[in-house]
Amino acid sequence: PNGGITEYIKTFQHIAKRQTLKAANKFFGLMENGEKREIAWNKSSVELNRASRLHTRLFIVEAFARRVNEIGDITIKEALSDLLHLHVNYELLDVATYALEDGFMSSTQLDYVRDQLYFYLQKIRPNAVSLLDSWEFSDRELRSVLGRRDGHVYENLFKWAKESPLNKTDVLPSVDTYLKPMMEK
Amino acid sequence: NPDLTAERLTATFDTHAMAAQIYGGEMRARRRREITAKLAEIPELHDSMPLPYMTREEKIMESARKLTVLTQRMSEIIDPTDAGELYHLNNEVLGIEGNPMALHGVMFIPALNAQASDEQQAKWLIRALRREIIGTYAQTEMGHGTNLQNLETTATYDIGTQEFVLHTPKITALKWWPGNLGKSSNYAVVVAHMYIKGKNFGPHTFMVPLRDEKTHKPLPGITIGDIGPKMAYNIVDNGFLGFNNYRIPRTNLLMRHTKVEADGTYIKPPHAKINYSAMVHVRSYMLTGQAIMLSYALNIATRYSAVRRQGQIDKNEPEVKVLEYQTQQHRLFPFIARAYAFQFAGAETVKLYERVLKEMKSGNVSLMADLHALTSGLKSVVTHQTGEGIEQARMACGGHGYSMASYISEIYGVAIGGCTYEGENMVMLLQLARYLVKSAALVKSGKASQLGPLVAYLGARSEPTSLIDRV
Repeated sequence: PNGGITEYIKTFQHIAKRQTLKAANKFFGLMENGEKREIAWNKSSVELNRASRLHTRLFIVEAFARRVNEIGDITIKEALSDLLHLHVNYELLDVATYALEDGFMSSTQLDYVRDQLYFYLQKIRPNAVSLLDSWEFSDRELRSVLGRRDGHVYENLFKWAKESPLNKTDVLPSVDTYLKPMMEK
Repeated sequence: NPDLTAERLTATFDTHAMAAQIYGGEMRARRRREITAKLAEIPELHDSMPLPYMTREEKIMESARKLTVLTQRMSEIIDPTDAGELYHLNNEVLGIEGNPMALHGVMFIPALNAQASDEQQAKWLIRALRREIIGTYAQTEMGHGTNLQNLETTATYDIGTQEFVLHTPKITALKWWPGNLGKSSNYAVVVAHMYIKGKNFGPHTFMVPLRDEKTHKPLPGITIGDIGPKMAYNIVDNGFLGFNNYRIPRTNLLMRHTKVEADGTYIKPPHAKINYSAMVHVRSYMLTGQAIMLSYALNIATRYSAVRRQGQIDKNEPEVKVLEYQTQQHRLFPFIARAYAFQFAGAETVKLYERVLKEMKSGNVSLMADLHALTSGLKSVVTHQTGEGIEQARMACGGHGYSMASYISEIYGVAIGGCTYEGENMVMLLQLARYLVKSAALVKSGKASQLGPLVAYLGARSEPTSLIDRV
């Protein structure tokens, strides 16, 4: 089920590597041109942080893929493979500039990535609620009227509103003290 | 609700089996369910009213009430030595807004575990585990955040009395932000620059009594209090702490790795980054914590999107569930994938941390720098993307997401606290960048074989173009 993931990982590796070497070269280059180390570091810091983000996102993708590969249960593996595919396509679209700028990826390939993303959105749709039910949060833990497991949202929203401390009395002291006298003037 | 039931019937897998993947095994997932079921039968451990309707003081009182019940009954619900069970119990009973002992478990005890000598552990750790003392970890200062090198708090060794004199010379030196420091804790592991015979030996950790154990009143020489309300997390009494030439015995320096003899002789730690272990510990566990908060918000938004019907895709058909819209799917599903990715990456990192901790105890600290760099990056990226995901989930709920009835704004506020605590994200990314630049230098100088496993790809040859859609 993980066919193709390797090529995605290689692409993430390529862009993380390229950005790291580019940012490091900028830093080393500034120093070679006479900048003090601290100044060179500051002047390279946005590019360096970009490298850090790409390196980290690569680790996350790899960790996700490693875990999916370890799973034996076919139905679980397939559901998680769908999520993994969605993940790599979404992440790659988010950082596509880095893959496009040196021609490592073409715009045709990017269109394929987009199509894959929409394909997996649709494929995941029947599993969406269950993928979240699987975290097994009780209503007590979630503390959300909107997210109730039984889905009885509207009647409970009304019940929740009625519990508002403002609804303990029909007329608030602020009305008696300020608004009413103002309106009576 | 028939709409939600219909959703559950279309699933292609068993949710209990998936829970086993999420929580690291069938046994762990089953224990979570058992704990949840047990808690359902103990009304004293339920919220007495919705938390958003309580004032901060009421929430703190409610949380302290539940903590005392938990302390009495914990062992009948969970195995208190199991960190996973304790974490789940806390989430169910105390929730994400914090509690008076939040930092006691996640920072104070781990700091004593990692940095106190065996004798010190016998003296303090046992008492901490029995909850005879409540502690926190105080590093961050008002004027310098978590920047260790520029901390202003000093601990000057007085050879004559064999004491350290703790002092905060300016307002900016006040410890500021540590959770539960303000009102709940009576002890803290404090980070201060250590001076012996006029020489600065850098930041070190000290076990410091803050309040009288009987009266809970601040001890003479201690200025302490709550820093006021925050964006969220308001059950935690984040505090300030100042010292006015406050004296503690020499033996209160945490001495697993560093030692100061009675005559002032300093024995240095085997590795400069050894004192980072408490922070690395929290960062490792933060990832799975963030994954859970992201999943909270997505649970709420996705279930609601299956209940809410609005508009038509086909004019001849009735109103559809908003989850049918591609825009709604695009808003939520990639973040479901990220939540799983964070959980799995987090579990891997925790395992790595446990390995490093074990190796550190036997004196091997070689992996600490690698783990420090990795967790710095992970913490930054994961907290940032979790914040983005929770905000998308809130907007996916339309107007109701803005109501505290959804609870999403509280989840958001708590989660994005992680963007700044344990190191501000930009600073953390630069921390990782340092490691990457060192690795890039190895590649440049032809020493790629010396690269660590996490950066080996930097020295590997790659294809000239991506093979996506070509294979």
